[in-house]
Amino acid sequence: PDSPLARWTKSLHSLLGDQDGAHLFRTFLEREKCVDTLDFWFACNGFRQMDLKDTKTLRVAKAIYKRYIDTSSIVAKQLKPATKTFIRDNIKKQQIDSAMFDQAQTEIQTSMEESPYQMFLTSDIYLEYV
Amino acid sequence: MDSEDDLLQKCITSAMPKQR
Repeated sequence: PDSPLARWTKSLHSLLGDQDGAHLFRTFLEREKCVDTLDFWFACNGFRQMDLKDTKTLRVAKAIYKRYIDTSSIVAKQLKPATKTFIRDNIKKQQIDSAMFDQAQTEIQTSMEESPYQMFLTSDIYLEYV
Repeated sequence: MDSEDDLLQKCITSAMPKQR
């Protein structure tokens, strides 16, 4: 069977599905000043599991928008303008949907896979843990 | 009532992997 460490190198998804892996990657991203991308990624997963009939869900959608998309955060910088417009319009019309952040999450995930994930696997934080 | 920040934090935490 795969050890946790073997799983971490398999994909970003397997790294983030492991508690120690996600924790260590978060520490790395804090140092690189881009931890917002990871929090946004988890927020999207959490949002998808929320009950659309619950009034809290709209408030969470607004909070995600305000904190990560309608700002100059690293998340907003990495998203395509059309993706941000789509989410803004949904929030404005109060039309929330479980999949409304999916495209944005995919864009952030792709960008994490291209750069910070690769850097993490050669970082001292990772190597010391190994 | 929870503040928006609290709700967001709970949402993030709910999606994080649990102890193996």
